[in-house]
Amino acid sequence: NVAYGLAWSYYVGYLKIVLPRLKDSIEEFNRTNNNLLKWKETWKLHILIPLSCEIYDDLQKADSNIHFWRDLPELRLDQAGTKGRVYKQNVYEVIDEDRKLNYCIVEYATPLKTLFTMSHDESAAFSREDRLEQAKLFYRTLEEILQNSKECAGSYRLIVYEESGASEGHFLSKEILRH
Amino acid sequence: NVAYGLAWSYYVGYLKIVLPRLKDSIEEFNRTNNNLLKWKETWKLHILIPLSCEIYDDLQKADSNIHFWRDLPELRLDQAGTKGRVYKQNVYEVIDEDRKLNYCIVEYATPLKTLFTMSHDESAAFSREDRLEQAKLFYRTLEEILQNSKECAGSYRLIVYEESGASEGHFLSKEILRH
Ligand SMILES: Nc1nc(=O)c2ncn([C@@H]3O[C@@H]4COP(=O)(O)O[C@H]5[C@@H](O)[C@H](n6cnc7c(N)ncnc76)O[C@@H]5COP(=O)(O)O[C@@H]3[C@@H]4O)c2[nH]1
Repeated sequence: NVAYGLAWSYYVGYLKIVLPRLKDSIEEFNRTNNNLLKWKETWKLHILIPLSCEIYDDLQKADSNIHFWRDLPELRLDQAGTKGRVYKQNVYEVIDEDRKLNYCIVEYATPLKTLFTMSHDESAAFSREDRLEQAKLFYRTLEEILQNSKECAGSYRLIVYEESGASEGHFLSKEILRH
Repeated sequence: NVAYGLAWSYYVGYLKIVLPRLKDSIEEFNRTNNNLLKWKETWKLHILIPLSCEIYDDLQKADSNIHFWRDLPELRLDQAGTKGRVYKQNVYEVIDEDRKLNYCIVEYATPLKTLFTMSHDESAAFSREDRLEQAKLFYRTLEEILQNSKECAGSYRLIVYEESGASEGHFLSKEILRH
Protein backbone atom coordinates (compact mmCIF):
# COMPACT_ATOMS: atom_id res chain seq x y z
CA ASN A 1 0.00 0.00 0.00
CA VAL A 2 1.67 3.12 -1.31
CA ALA A 3 0.49 5.57 1.37
CA TYR A 4 1.42 3.23 4.23
CA GLY A 5 5.05 3.25 3.13
CA LEU A 6 5.03 7.00 2.49
CA ALA A 7 3.74 7.68 6.02
CA TRP A 8 6.47 5.48 7.52
CA SER A 9 9.09 7.11 5.31
CA TYR A 10 7.90 10.60 6.32
CA TYR A 11 8.19 9.61 9.98
CA VAL A 12 11.47 7.68 9.85
CA GLY A 13 13.25 9.97 7.38
CA TYR A 14 12.01 13.36 8.56
CA LEU A 15 9.64 13.82 11.52
CA LYS A 16 11.57 11.48 13.86
CA ILE A 17 14.70 13.51 13.02
CA VAL A 18 13.38 17.08 13.23
CA LEU A 19 10.50 17.03 15.75
CA PRO A 20 12.53 16.08 18.86
CA ARG A 21 14.93 18.97 18.05
CA LEU A 22 12.21 21.52 17.29
CA LYS A 23 12.00 22.98 20.80
CA ASP A 24 15.76 23.73 20.89
CA SER A 25 15.60 25.15 17.38
CA ILE A 26 12.77 27.51 18.40
CA GLU A 27 14.58 28.62 21.57
CA GLU A 28 17.67 29.45 19.49
CA PHE A 29 15.49 31.34 16.99
CA ASN A 30 13.79 33.32 19.79
CA ARG A 31 17.16 34.41 21.21
CA THR A 32 18.04 36.12 17.93
CA ASN A 33 14.51 37.14 16.96
CA ASN A 34 13.22 39.05 19.94
CA ASN A 35 11.19 36.13 21.32
CA LEU A 36 8.92 36.20 18.27
CA LEU A 37 7.43 32.75 18.92
CA LYS A 38 6.33 33.42 22.49
CA TRP A 39 3.21 31.26 22.74
CA LYS A 40 4.23 27.72 23.61
CA GLU A 41 1.15 26.38 21.77
CA THR A 42 2.79 27.52 18.55
CA TRP A 43 5.97 25.58 19.31
CA LYS A 44 4.83 22.86 16.90
CA LEU A 45 5.35 21.94 13.28
CA HIS A 46 1.98 22.50 11.64
CA ILE A 47 1.68 19.86 8.93
CA LEU A 48 -0.82 20.60 6.17
CA ILE A 49 -2.57 17.51 4.79
CA PRO A 50 -4.91 18.47 1.92
CA LEU A 51 -6.76 15.28 0.97
CA SER A 52 -6.91 16.60 -2.60
CA CYS A 53 -3.08 16.43 -2.60
CA GLU A 54 -3.08 19.97 -4.07
CA ILE A 55 0.28 21.21 -2.84
CA TYR A 56 1.68 24.70 -3.46
CA ASP A 57 5.45 25.06 -3.36
CA ASP A 58 4.95 28.66 -2.23
CA LEU A 59 2.44 28.99 0.63
CA GLN A 60 1.75 32.61 -0.27
CA LYS A 61 0.26 31.38 -3.57
CA ALA A 62 -2.10 29.13 -1.60
CA ASP A 63 -3.26 32.08 0.55
CA SER A 64 -2.09 35.69 0.24
CA ASN A 65 -2.52 36.07 4.03
CA ILE A 66 0.47 33.77 4.56
CA HIS A 67 3.93 35.32 4.15
CA PHE A 68 7.36 33.79 4.54
CA TRP A 69 9.03 35.42 7.53
CA ARG A 70 12.36 33.74 8.28
CA ASP A 71 14.17 30.39 8.48
CA LEU A 72 14.51 28.42 11.69
CA PRO A 73 18.14 27.40 12.32
CA GLU A 74 19.18 24.67 9.86
CA LEU A 75 19.97 21.13 11.00
CA ARG A 76 22.90 19.43 9.25
CA LEU A 77 23.26 15.66 9.59
CA ASP A 78 25.11 12.87 7.81
CA GLN A 79 22.35 10.73 6.27
CA ALA A 80 22.79 7.63 4.11
CA GLY A 81 26.05 8.80 2.56
CA THR A 82 25.07 12.46 2.16
CA LYS A 83 27.45 14.41 4.38
CA GLY A 84 25.79 17.38 6.05
CA ARG A 85 22.31 16.94 4.62
CA VAL A 86 20.24 20.03 5.46
CA TYR A 87 16.85 19.89 7.20
CA LYS A 88 15.04 23.12 7.95
CA GLN A 89 11.63 24.60 8.59
CA ASN A 90 10.40 28.17 8.06
CA VAL A 91 8.53 30.64 10.24
CA TYR A 92 5.52 32.17 8.48
CA GLU A 93 3.54 35.30 9.27
CA VAL A 94 -0.21 34.64 9.07
CA ILE A 95 -2.69 37.54 8.95
CA ASP A 96 -5.97 36.81 10.74
CA GLU A 97 -9.47 38.18 10.20
CA ASP A 98 -8.76 41.11 12.59
CA ARG A 99 -5.66 41.98 10.53
CA LYS A 100 -3.41 40.84 13.41
CA LEU A 101 -0.08 39.15 12.73
CA ASN A 102 0.49 35.60 13.96
CA TYR A 103 3.68 33.56 13.60
CA CYS A 104 3.92 29.81 13.14
CA ILE A 105 5.97 26.99 11.66
CA VAL A 106 4.04 25.37 8.83
CA GLU A 107 4.57 23.28 5.68
CA TYR A 108 2.79 20.69 3.58
CA ALA A 109 3.27 16.97 4.12
CA THR A 110 5.73 16.42 1.27
CA PRO A 111 4.68 12.81 0.39
CA LEU A 112 1.30 14.06 -0.83
CA LYS A 113 3.14 15.62 -3.74
CA THR A 114 4.29 12.13 -4.74
CA LEU A 115 0.68 10.86 -4.65
CA PHE A 116 -0.39 13.80 -6.82
CA THR A 117 2.33 13.20 -9.40
CA MET A 118 1.69 9.44 -9.51
CA SER A 119 -1.98 10.05 -10.31
CA HIS A 120 -0.92 12.10 -13.34
CA ASP A 121 1.66 9.66 -14.70
CA GLU A 122 0.28 6.89 -16.90
CA SER A 123 3.07 4.50 -16.01
CA ALA A 124 2.25 4.70 -12.29
CA ALA A 125 -1.13 2.95 -12.76
CA PHE A 126 -2.62 5.14 -10.07
CA SER A 127 -6.03 6.77 -10.54
CA ARG A 128 -7.50 9.89 -8.91
CA GLU A 129 -9.84 7.66 -6.89
CA ASP A 130 -6.78 5.71 -5.68
CA ARG A 131 -5.19 9.02 -4.77
CA LEU A 132 -7.99 10.17 -2.43
CA GLU A 133 -8.10 6.75 -0.77
CA GLN A 134 -4.32 6.78 -0.36
CA ALA A 135 -4.32 10.36 1.01
CA LYS A 136 -6.76 9.25 3.73
CA LEU A 137 -4.64 6.15 4.44
CA PHE A 138 -1.55 8.39 4.65
CA TYR A 139 -3.28 10.59 7.25
CA ARG A 140 -4.58 7.67 9.35
CA THR A 141 -1.23 5.87 9.29
CA LEU A 142 0.76 9.00 10.11
CA GLU A 143 -1.58 9.93 12.96
CA GLU A 144 -1.18 6.49 14.48
CA ILE A 145 2.61 6.40 14.14
CA LEU A 146 2.92 9.86 15.72
CA GLN A 147 0.53 9.04 18.58
CA ASN A 148 2.80 6.10 19.47
CA SER A 149 5.97 8.16 19.23
CA LYS A 150 7.18 9.42 22.61
CA GLU A 151 10.00 11.41 21.01
CA CYS A 152 7.57 13.47 18.92
CA ALA A 153 4.82 14.04 21.49
CA GLY A 154 3.53 17.62 21.62
CA SER A 155 5.72 18.88 18.78
CA TYR A 156 3.35 18.64 15.81
CA ARG A 157 -0.17 19.47 14.64
CA LEU A 158 -1.77 17.61 11.74
CA ILE A 159 -4.09 19.91 9.79
CA VAL A 160 -6.15 17.71 7.49
CA TYR A 161 -8.77 19.20 5.18
CA GLU A 162 -10.81 18.23 2.15
CA GLU A 163 -11.33 21.75 0.76
CA SER A 164 -9.85 22.64 -2.56
CA GLY A 165 -7.54 25.65 -2.47
CA ALA A 166 -9.64 27.42 -5.06
CA SER A 167 -12.82 27.42 -3.01
CA GLU A 168 -12.25 30.40 -0.73
CA GLY A 169 -9.42 32.92 -0.76
CA HIS A 170 -8.33 32.71 2.86
CA PHE A 171 -9.46 29.21 3.76
CA LEU A 172 -5.94 28.01 4.52
CA SER A 173 -4.82 30.80 6.87
CA LYS A 174 -8.09 30.46 8.81
CA GLU A 175 -7.60 26.69 9.02
CA ILE A 176 -4.04 27.10 10.34
CA LEU A 177 -5.08 29.73 12.91
CA ARG A 178 -8.01 27.59 14.03
CA HIS A 179 -5.50 24.98 15.15
CA ASN B 1 3.10 -1.99 -2.09
CA VAL B 2 5.48 -0.08 0.14
CA ALA B 3 8.55 -0.11 -2.13
CA TYR B 4 6.58 0.95 -5.21
CA GLY B 5 5.58 4.22 -3.50
CA LEU B 6 9.08 4.77 -2.10
CA ALA B 7 10.61 4.43 -5.58
CA TRP B 8 8.13 6.96 -6.98
CA SER B 9 8.75 9.30 -4.02
CA TYR B 10 12.53 9.04 -4.54
CA TYR B 11 12.09 9.91 -8.22
CA VAL B 12 9.45 12.66 -7.89
CA GLY B 13 10.90 14.27 -4.75
CA TYR B 14 14.60 13.99 -5.52
CA LEU B 15 16.03 12.44 -8.69
CA LYS B 16 13.70 14.32 -11.06
CA ILE B 17 14.81 17.53 -9.32
CA VAL B 18 18.58 17.00 -9.03
CA LEU B 19 19.60 14.77 -11.94
CA PRO B 20 18.75 17.19 -14.78
CA ARG B 21 20.83 19.88 -13.00
CA LEU B 22 23.77 17.61 -12.21
CA LYS B 23 25.81 18.43 -15.32
CA ASP B 24 25.68 22.19 -14.59
CA SER B 25 26.50 21.57 -10.96
CA ILE B 26 29.58 19.52 -11.92
CA GLU B 27 30.75 22.15 -14.43
CA GLU B 28 30.50 24.83 -11.73
CA PHE B 29 32.39 22.56 -9.30
CA ASN B 30 35.13 21.92 -11.87
CA ARG B 31 35.66 25.67 -12.44
CA THR B 32 36.54 26.14 -8.77
CA ASN B 33 38.18 22.73 -8.24
CA ASN B 34 40.79 22.49 -10.93
CA ASN B 35 38.70 20.30 -13.21
CA LEU B 36 38.78 17.47 -10.65
CA LEU B 37 35.90 15.51 -12.26
CA LYS B 38 37.38 15.35 -15.73
CA TRP B 39 36.08 12.00 -16.98
CA LYS B 40 32.60 12.48 -18.35
CA GLU B 41 31.70 8.88 -17.42
CA THR B 42 31.88 10.00 -13.78
CA TRP B 43 29.42 12.84 -14.37
CA LYS B 44 26.70 10.71 -12.82
CA LEU B 45 25.09 10.25 -9.43
CA HIS B 46 26.13 6.76 -8.31
CA ILE B 47 23.21 5.40 -6.30
CA LEU B 48 24.03 2.54 -3.93
CA ILE B 49 21.25 -0.02 -3.53
CA PRO B 50 22.24 -2.71 -0.99
CA LEU B 51 19.44 -5.30 -1.07
CA SER B 52 20.17 -5.97 2.60
CA CYS B 53 19.11 -2.34 3.25
CA GLU B 54 22.26 -1.98 5.40
CA ILE B 55 22.90 1.74 5.08
CA TYR B 56 25.82 3.63 6.63
CA ASP B 57 25.28 7.34 7.27
CA ASP B 58 29.03 7.81 6.83
CA LEU B 59 30.40 6.11 3.72
CA GLN B 60 33.89 5.95 5.23
CA LYS B 61 32.51 3.57 7.87
CA ALA B 62 31.23 1.30 5.11
CA ASP B 63 34.67 1.21 3.45
CA SER B 64 37.81 2.98 4.71
CA ASN B 65 38.90 3.47 1.06
CA ILE B 66 36.09 6.00 0.60
CA HIS B 67 36.70 9.52 1.91
CA PHE B 68 34.51 12.59 1.81
CA TRP B 69 36.18 15.15 -0.45
CA ARG B 70 33.94 18.18 -0.93
CA ASP B 71 30.35 19.30 -1.54
CA LEU B 72 28.92 19.93 -4.97
CA PRO B 73 27.22 23.36 -5.19
CA GLU B 74 23.93 23.36 -3.23
CA LEU B 75 20.56 23.68 -4.93
CA ARG B 76 17.91 25.73 -3.09
CA LEU B 77 14.28 25.38 -4.15
CA ASP B 78 10.85 26.16 -2.74
CA GLN B 79 9.21 22.77 -2.18
CA ALA B 80 5.78 22.06 -0.68
CA GLY B 81 5.82 25.09 1.58
CA THR B 82 9.49 24.85 2.60
CA LYS B 83 11.17 27.98 1.29
CA GLY B 84 14.72 27.40 0.05
CA ARG B 85 14.90 23.69 0.73
CA VAL B 86 18.49 22.49 0.24
CA TYR B 87 19.51 19.63 -2.06
CA LYS B 88 23.16 18.69 -2.42
CA GLN B 89 25.43 15.80 -3.31
CA ASN B 90 29.02 15.16 -2.25
CA VAL B 91 32.18 14.32 -4.14
CA TYR B 92 34.05 11.36 -2.64
CA GLU B 93 37.63 10.23 -3.09
CA VAL B 94 37.83 6.47 -3.68
CA ILE B 95 41.16 4.63 -3.41
CA ASP B 96 41.50 1.72 -5.85
CA GLU B 97 43.57 -1.47 -5.65
CA ASP B 98 46.59 0.29 -7.23
CA ARG B 99 46.38 2.97 -4.54
CA LYS B 100 45.24 5.54 -7.15
CA LEU B 101 42.75 8.26 -6.24
CA ASN B 102 39.41 8.38 -8.07
CA TYR B 103 36.65 10.95 -7.60
CA CYS B 104 32.94 10.36 -7.90
CA ILE B 105 29.51 11.47 -6.71
CA VAL B 106 27.93 8.70 -4.66
CA GLU B 107 25.29 8.12 -1.97
CA TYR B 108 22.88 5.45 -0.79
CA ALA B 109 19.26 5.33 -1.94
CA THR B 110 17.82 6.79 1.27
CA PRO B 111 14.40 5.08 1.06
CA LEU B 112 16.10 1.76 1.84
CA LYS B 113 16.67 3.15 5.32
CA THR B 114 12.89 3.35 5.74
CA LEU B 115 12.55 -0.32 4.75
CA PHE B 116 15.25 -1.24 7.27
CA THR B 117 13.58 0.67 10.11
CA MET B 118 10.12 -0.69 9.30
CA SER B 119 11.43 -4.26 9.54
CA HIS B 120 12.60 -3.50 13.08
CA ASP B 121 9.43 -1.80 14.32
CA GLU B 122 6.70 -4.15 15.60
CA SER B 123 3.91 -1.73 14.74
CA ALA B 124 4.94 -1.65 11.07
CA ALA B 125 4.00 -5.34 10.55
CA PHE B 126 6.90 -5.74 8.15
CA SER B 127 9.20 -8.78 8.33
CA ARG B 128 12.80 -9.22 7.15
CA GLU B 129 11.53 -11.44 4.32
CA ASP B 130 9.16 -8.62 3.29
CA ARG B 131 12.13 -6.27 3.43
CA LEU B 132 14.26 -8.20 0.90
CA GLU B 133 11.29 -8.59 -1.43
CA GLN B 134 10.52 -4.86 -1.13
CA ALA B 135 14.19 -3.90 -1.68
CA LYS B 136 14.11 -5.82 -4.97
CA LEU B 137 10.78 -4.22 -5.92
CA PHE B 138 12.27 -0.79 -5.09
CA TYR B 139 15.19 -1.45 -7.46
CA ARG B 140 13.02 -2.81 -10.30
CA THR B 141 10.52 0.04 -10.01
CA LEU B 142 13.22 2.72 -9.81
CA GLU B 143 15.10 1.26 -12.78
CA GLU B 144 11.95 1.30 -14.87
CA ILE B 145 10.94 4.84 -13.89
CA LEU B 146 14.45 6.14 -14.67
CA GLN B 147 14.67 4.31 -18.00
CA ASN B 148 11.48 6.10 -19.05
CA SER B 149 12.69 9.49 -17.85
CA LYS B 150 14.17 11.60 -20.64
CA GLU B 151 15.18 14.34 -18.21
CA CYS B 152 17.36 11.96 -16.21
CA ALA B 153 18.97 9.99 -19.05
CA GLY B 154 22.71 9.45 -18.67
CA SER B 155 22.96 11.20 -15.30
CA TYR B 156 22.79 8.25 -12.89
CA ARG B 157 24.21 4.79 -12.21
CA LEU B 158 22.31 2.27 -10.08
CA ILE B 159 24.72 0.06 -8.13
CA VAL B 160 22.70 -2.82 -6.73
CA TYR B 161 24.35 -5.55 -4.68
CA GLU B 162 23.40 -8.33 -2.31
CA GLU B 163 26.65 -8.47 -0.35
CA SER B 164 26.64 -7.59 3.30
CA GLY B 165 29.01 -4.76 4.23
CA ALA B 166 30.75 -6.99 6.71
CA SER B 167 31.82 -9.60 4.18
CA GLU B 168 34.92 -7.99 2.73
CA GLY B 169 36.67 -4.81 3.80
CA HIS B 170 36.84 -2.99 0.46
CA PHE B 171 33.89 -4.57 -1.33
CA LEU B 172 32.05 -1.27 -1.69
CA SER B 173 34.86 0.84 -3.17
CA LYS B 174 35.61 -1.93 -5.69
CA GLU B 175 31.93 -2.15 -6.59
CA ILE B 176 31.70 1.62 -7.14
CA LEU B 177 34.88 1.70 -9.26
CA ARG B 178 33.71 -1.28 -11.29
CA HIS B 179 30.81 0.85 -12.47
N1 LIG C 1 9.48 18.96 4.27
C1 LIG C 1 10.54 18.11 4.21
N2 LIG C 1 11.77 18.64 4.41
C2 LIG C 1 12.88 17.85 4.36
O1 LIG C 1 13.99 18.34 4.54
C3 LIG C 1 12.71 16.44 4.11
N3 LIG C 1 13.57 15.39 4.01
C4 LIG C 1 12.82 14.31 3.76
N4 LIG C 1 11.51 14.63 3.71
C5 LIG C 1 10.42 13.72 3.48
O2 LIG C 1 10.50 12.68 4.45
C6 LIG C 1 10.33 11.39 3.82
C7 LIG C 1 11.56 10.56 4.00
O3 LIG C 1 12.65 11.13 3.42
P1 LIG C 1 13.86 10.27 2.78
O4 LIG C 1 15.08 11.07 2.96
O5 LIG C 1 13.88 8.90 3.37
O6 LIG C 1 13.42 10.09 1.23
C8 LIG C 1 13.74 11.12 0.34
C9 LIG C 1 15.15 10.92 -0.12
O7 LIG C 1 15.40 9.56 -0.46
C10 LIG C 1 15.20 11.73 -1.35
N5 LIG C 1 15.60 13.08 -1.00
C11 LIG C 1 14.79 14.14 -0.85
N6 LIG C 1 15.53 15.22 -0.54
C12 LIG C 1 16.83 14.81 -0.48
C13 LIG C 1 18.08 15.45 -0.21
N7 LIG C 1 18.16 16.75 0.08
N8 LIG C 1 19.21 14.72 -0.23
C14 LIG C 1 19.14 13.40 -0.51
N9 LIG C 1 18.00 12.73 -0.78
C15 LIG C 1 16.85 13.44 -0.76
O8 LIG C 1 13.87 11.73 -1.90
C16 LIG C 1 12.98 11.06 -1.00
C17 LIG C 1 11.65 11.74 -1.01
O9 LIG C 1 11.78 13.04 -0.55
P2 LIG C 1 10.52 14.00 -0.28
O10 LIG C 1 9.46 13.82 -1.29
O11 LIG C 1 11.05 15.39 -0.17
O12 LIG C 1 9.87 13.63 1.12
C18 LIG C 1 10.59 13.03 2.14
C19 LIG C 1 10.02 11.65 2.36
O13 LIG C 1 8.62 11.66 2.24
C20 LIG C 1 11.40 15.95 3.93
N10 LIG C 1 10.31 16.78 3.96
